[in-house]
Amino acid sequence: MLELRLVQGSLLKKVLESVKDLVTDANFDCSATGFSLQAMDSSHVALVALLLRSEGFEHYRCDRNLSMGMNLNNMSKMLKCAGNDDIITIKADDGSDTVTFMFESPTQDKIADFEMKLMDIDSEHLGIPEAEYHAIVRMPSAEFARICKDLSSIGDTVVISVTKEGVKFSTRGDIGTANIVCRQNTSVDKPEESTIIEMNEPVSLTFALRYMNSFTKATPLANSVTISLSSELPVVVEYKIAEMGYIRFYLAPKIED
Amino acid sequence: SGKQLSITEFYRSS
Repeated sequence: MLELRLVQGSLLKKVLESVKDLVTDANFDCSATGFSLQAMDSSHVALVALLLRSEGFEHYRCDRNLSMGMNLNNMSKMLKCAGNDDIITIKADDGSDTVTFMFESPTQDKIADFEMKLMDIDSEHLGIPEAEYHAIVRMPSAEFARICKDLSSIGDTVVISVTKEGVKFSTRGDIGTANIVCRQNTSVDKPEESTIIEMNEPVSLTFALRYMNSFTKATPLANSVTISLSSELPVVVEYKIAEMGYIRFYLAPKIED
Repeated sequence: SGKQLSITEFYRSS
């Protein structure tokens, strides 16, 4: 028996919108820790890892570990039927091949339940060890989204370079080149608008902008985004989900042929 | 341009 009641149902709606274009089918894993997902895109270039901790739910009952295979497009269709202020409850019985999403309006005058078919998904679970990164950049999520969108109108790849001068996003395409430098800026009144650069070593890596742009669909989940770079690892683009957990996108770099 | 690496080249199945 599984029953997870999320008062801020809009968080789940936003999570689905941020992953459904990257991943088609995925297993949602439910355990005492929380509700989580790990999935790669079909070309195995990017990976998404989601965690919604059990403490973030108003009610969290998960009698035994359960993995539920869902088509994310279908799940998104169902969650779009929930109002932004609705409370969402996810329910499943042991051994059932369906999951139920219950939507309650804040005033309790409308209650809807949507039952969705589960599917068997053979997915590979990767172990992602904690790592030391050469540089970690925290910046406003909207700023990062704007940069990715702007650069993708010029080129297909972005070079992200961190030096003591700041973080530079560069691209080149048929029509020309573009460079955007963001400097550390902690003097603003609002911490979520600051840019903080922690650099242990200068680092420069190249990534496909198509994936970066897809990651920025998570922008509504958090005011800030954290970009962790290491020359030997995929970049991690992390959006914290208020008091509940995170959504992390891992993207493998491109290298010279 | 360049060669796209794969996530599975960095992380192993757990």
